[in-house]
Formats: sequence, C-alpha cells, structure tokens
Amino acid sequence: MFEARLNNATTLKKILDAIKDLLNEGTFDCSDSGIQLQAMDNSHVSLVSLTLRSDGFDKFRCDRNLSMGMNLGSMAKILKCANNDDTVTIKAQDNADTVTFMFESQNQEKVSDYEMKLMNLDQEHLGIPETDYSCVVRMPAMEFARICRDLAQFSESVVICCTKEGVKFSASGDVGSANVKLAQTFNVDKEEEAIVIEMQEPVVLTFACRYLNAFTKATPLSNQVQLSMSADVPLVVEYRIAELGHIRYYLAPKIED
Amino acid sequence: TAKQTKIGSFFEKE
Repeated sequence: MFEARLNNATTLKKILDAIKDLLNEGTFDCSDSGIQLQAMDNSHVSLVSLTLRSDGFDKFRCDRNLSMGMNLGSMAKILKCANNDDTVTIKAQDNADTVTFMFESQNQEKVSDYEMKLMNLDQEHLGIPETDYSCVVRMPAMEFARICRDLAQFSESVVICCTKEGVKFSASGDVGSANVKLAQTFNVDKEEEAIVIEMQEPVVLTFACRYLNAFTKATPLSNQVQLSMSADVPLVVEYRIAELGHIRYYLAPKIED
Repeated sequence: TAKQTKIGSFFEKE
C-alpha cells in the first residue's frame, strides 16, 4: 500500500508545472524515504531529478518500494481538477497498474477521486556523482527567470561567465548582443533577495536558452535558485521546495567543436 | 559555433 498526502494541492501543481514541459512521462520511485523521479528530456540534453522527502508530506505510507510510470500530460489533466486549497492524496496498491488521486475540499463537503493508468516505462537511470563545483551562485529565482527570458530573444545560446566579482550572462545574435552582470550583494534586508557567489575557479560555459527557460517553470516553487558550474560538465539548476525536497535540472553544456 | 553535448555522456548508466 502506498499513500501520500499533502494538505494543499498547490505544491503538487507547481511541481508538475516545473517538469511537464520537459518530460512527457516519468517514473515516480516511491520508498519509505519518499518519492524520487529522474528522467531525461526527449532530446537527452537535460536531466530532471526530483526528490520529495516522506517527512515533508502530511501523511506518508509506503509498505513496499513502488515504481509508478505516469504520463505527465494525463497527470496534469487530473491535477487541474483540484482546487489549490484541496487536500490531495496519492494512493496505489502494491503491484497495481493504476494510481488514484483523491481531492478533498477544506470543509470536507466535496471529495473526488481520479484513477489513472500507470505505464511501464523503460527509462535509463543515470548515476550522478557528488561533485565539488568551481562556482556556485545563489540568486533570486525571479531574477534568473527574467534574465533567461530576456536573453533568449537574442540568441539560442547564453554564455555564463562567473568570477569572484560577479556573474555575467551574455547572448549575441543577428539583432546584436546583450550582457547582464550581477554583482554579489552585501547587507541585503531579505535573504531571498541575496546574490551569493562561492567561487573556487572562474568558469565560462555556454548553454541552450530553451532548456534554461524550461527550468524556470520551477520559479513558483522557490524564492532562490542555485546554479552550480564547473568547466565542461553539466550545469545544475536547483530549486528547493520548502520542507519537502528539491528539483534539480542538469544541462549538458555546448562545447566548441 | 558551439556543439550541444548530450547529458548521458557525462553520467554513468546505473
């Protein structure tokens, strides 16, 4: 028996919004420690890794490890049927071929359940090694989303250059060129407005804008985003989900021929 | 021009 409950459907809706543009389907691996999903996008350029800890749920029970392959478009249709303040419970029997989403209104007067067929997905699982990154940047998630959106107008690619002075995002194309420089902040009133740069070595990396923009669909989940970079390895874009877990996106760099 | 790499070339299959 598997059962996981969140007192508010908003978080689950936001999580799905953060992954459904990149992934058509995904396997939710459930164990007593929580729920994990790892999947590459269709073109195998990026990887999504979602971790939801069992202690972050309002109720969590998982008697046996369970892998549930779900079509994320179908899941999105179902979650649209939940009000933001509904309690959502995800339920499945052991070895079941369906999963049930139950939504309960705050006053308990409306209870709906939606059963969805599970899929057998043959997805490759990649081992991601613990890495010490040359540069780690923490910045407001809204600011990162804004920069990715703005620079995508100028080029398919953005160059991220990080030094101890700051981080610079650049794009150049037919129209011209664009540069956005952010300096590390000192003495900001609110922690969520801070820009913090931890640098061991400077890095310059090139990434495809369309994936960065897809990652920023996670912005509603977190005030801050963390970018971890080292030369010639994938960028990690991490959004923490308060008291529940995190979503990490790995993006393969563009490398000069 | 820079060439897009694939994510699978950086991580080992499990």
